[in-house]
Formats: sequence, structure tokens, C-alpha cells
Amino acid sequence: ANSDESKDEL
Amino acid sequence: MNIFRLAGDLSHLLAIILLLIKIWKTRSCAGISGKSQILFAVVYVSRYLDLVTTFISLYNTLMKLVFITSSFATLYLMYVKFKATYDHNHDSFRIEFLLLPCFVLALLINASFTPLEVLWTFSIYLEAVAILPQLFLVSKTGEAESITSHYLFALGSYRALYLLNWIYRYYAEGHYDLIAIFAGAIQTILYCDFFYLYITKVLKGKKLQLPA
Repeated sequence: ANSDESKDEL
Repeated sequence: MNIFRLAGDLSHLLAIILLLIKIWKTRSCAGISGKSQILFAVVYVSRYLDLVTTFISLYNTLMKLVFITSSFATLYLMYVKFKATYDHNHDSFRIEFLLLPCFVLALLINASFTPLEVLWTFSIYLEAVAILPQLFLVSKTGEAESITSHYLFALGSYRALYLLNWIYRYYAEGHYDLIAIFAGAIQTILYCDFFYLYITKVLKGKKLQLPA
């Protein structure tokens, strides 16, 4: 579940 | 963005700044593992490739650039400018034993089998274990300078704070990412022994020295 949302994290 | 996430990012940033200050002020990278720093550079480059494909926010872009730039600056200081002070003999961890398994694991367990996603997953796995050469170096020399201890504490706290962030996001947004959570937990566990020594020794003004 690596949506763009999780890519907000560093 | 929640308070745990922000605190985690700031802790991460603090760690990187502390490391650069330590090397710059003492004109020496003694006690710092170049192997771990190489692994961190690999982590940032393979994770932040989306800098050129996706814009998330100014904060996100700036932090990614800071992490990539500072990790290469650290490598430059260690392997070029203050090369003579680098602790070659003690920094003997074989990083291919971390790089290869992490890459294979990323090929096998990922959210989608695309180059960017596999590299992102690889970076998450590699980050979890990237500190091992540094911990190995500390255990070999049996001690760490206090600023090196502060660096390690800030770096370890960052992923622990991210764990709280993920718990918060699960309850607040129903969002979770098993790969990141699993790797983040491993990463935090690896620091536990160090956290214990830091709290019982360094915070009481003593040098971080391992029992003989």
C-alpha cells in the first residue's frame, strides 16, 4: 500500500 | 503531517547536522563508520528518485535535497578532506552482506514490481540495517565520543518517532504501510542496546564505554 500519500514521508 | 512525524524529521535533520559539526569542529572523522555513511547515501539516492518524477510539497522536496546533499558532504569530508583521520582498520564491516540481501528482499517483497517501487523498498530495507557498520565500529573500539553518541541517539530516535507517527496515522487516517512499519521496527530495535547505554551513561555525563 505505497500510495503517493505514503511517499510524503521521508 | 502530525507531531510525531515532524519530530522524527527534525530528529533526523539534527542527527545529520550533529555529524557534520562533529567532523568539521574536530577536523576528524574518527569513530565514524564510512561504511554506514555510504549505505545512507545509497538509501537516500534510491529512495528519493521520485524527486524528478513527483512533486509532493516544498517541505518534502527541500528535506530530500538536504538529506542527499548532506550525506554526500559527509562522504566528501570522510573520504577526501579528512581522509587521514578515518578509522580504516576498525571499520571493517562488509557492506555487501547488507546490500545484496536487501536488494533481493526488495525484489521479492514489494508493493508493486516497478523500478521506482523496488528501489524505494530496497532503500527502506537498507535503511533499517545501515547503522550496523557504525554499531560494529563502536563495539570494536569499545567507546564513542559524546557528540557521536548524540548523533546516534538522534538518528535512532527518528525512526522510533516514525513508529509513533505510523500508529497515529493508522488510528487517525486508517493509513498503514506494512513494509515501512516492519523495517522501521527492526531499525528501532537495532538501536535499543545503544539507547540503554546512552540513557544510563551519556546523559549522566559519562563517556559511552562498553563493558570490557
